[in-house]
Amino acid sequence: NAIRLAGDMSHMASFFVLLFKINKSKSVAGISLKTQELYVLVFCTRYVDIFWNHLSLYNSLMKVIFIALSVMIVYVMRRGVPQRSTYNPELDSFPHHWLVLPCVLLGVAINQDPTSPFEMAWAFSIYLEAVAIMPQLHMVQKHGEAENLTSHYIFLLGLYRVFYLVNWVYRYMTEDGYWQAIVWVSGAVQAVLYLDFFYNYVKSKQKD
Amino acid sequence: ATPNEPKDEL
Repeated sequence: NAIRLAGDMSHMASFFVLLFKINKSKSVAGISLKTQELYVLVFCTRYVDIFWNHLSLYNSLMKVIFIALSVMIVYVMRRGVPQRSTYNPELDSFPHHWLVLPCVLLGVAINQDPTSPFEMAWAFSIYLEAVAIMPQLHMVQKHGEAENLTSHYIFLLGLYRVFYLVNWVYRYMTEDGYWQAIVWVSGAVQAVLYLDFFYNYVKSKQKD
Repeated sequence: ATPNEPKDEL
């Protein structure tokens, strides 16, 4: 449906905005490497099924694109010259292990099929995605204010989440037996994390 | 989705 497509497009746009920012400004200052690495982990654990689930060309292609773009961002942040010298690890100080560990436990404990390692990995990726933005939000708070493109990037990520939430309501109403408790709860948690950011984003845009 | 149903969202 169109709402979900809008969600996917704003998600993809967020990658391009971030790549554009770090290529143009030659700087990754204010960008959380931890969040970006968590996203690589999210996509690699969620899209293992790319090898056996061929739902549509769209789905398979988007999976490859999401993995490739997230790996590319981490690559530029770690290896890019001069980008790698502009990274501030002292500001990127969120204790990310405390995000990954509970998500692993939750993924093993609560999933759609306790006998399937793929379902565990998939559930893990859903839980981790919900909280993966936290190191980035923490960094924005420590910095005081985010650069324009960085805030557009975070805004697009939050927008993607909002589109998906609306898409779930729409699917629940139009598709018989459509039920996705894990995804809905995690998605709602993820959206809540953006509320404070959204508030400040809109406020600063009004000021401009 | 029922268990093991292909995941159709990203």
